[in-house]
Amino acid sequence: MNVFRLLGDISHLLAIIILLLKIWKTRSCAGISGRSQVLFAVVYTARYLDLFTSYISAYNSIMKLVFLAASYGTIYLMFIKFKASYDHNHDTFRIEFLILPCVLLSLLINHEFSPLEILWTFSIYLESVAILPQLFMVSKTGEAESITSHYLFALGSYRALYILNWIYRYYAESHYDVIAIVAGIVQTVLYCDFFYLYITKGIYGQ
Amino acid sequence: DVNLDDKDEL
Repeated sequence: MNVFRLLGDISHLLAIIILLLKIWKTRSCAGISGRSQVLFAVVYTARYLDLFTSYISAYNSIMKLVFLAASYGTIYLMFIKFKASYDHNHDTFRIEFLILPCVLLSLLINHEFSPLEILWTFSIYLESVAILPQLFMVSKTGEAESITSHYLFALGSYRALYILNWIYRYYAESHYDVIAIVAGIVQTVLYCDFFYLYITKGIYGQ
Repeated sequence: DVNLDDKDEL
């Protein structure tokens, strides 16, 4: 563990908590892409199956359980509890165009052709594009509530901090994982446009 | 080569 990864995990946790609070407090999921949240649940499910097979640390196991619970909790709030506020009309990104290429790519490019490894690789690829429906929805509605933009800023920062973690681990532990690094860079680059808007003028209330 | 038990990241 290093400070970059710890800050990244905290930023990730913060993003998920901000989202849950936004939906719970406003009792509305307006402006939030349910499709992205479904993709995140698939990402965590595919990646954290090793919860049952390999124990890394209490921190690792607890965080995995928190991310899984929060992502399914968000889906419950969006599609069941506050279903009426879900904005179907603007949440239209075709997620099959994200899932299928990730499935194919994880079968072609991976570290080891075993079920858990393929699922992990699939989850890494899918996570890098999982935010696209949300960014697409924000661009379509032309605005985002300030709380939603804070959510996106925290979520985008988490993987950017992980890139610093990978640089640190490369020099300090000569450990690196090309698949995670390339996907992490793609994921962070997708936020660049949003980061620019968020930092320059705060995209809410346009 | 990176394998499963190396996966200590979230």
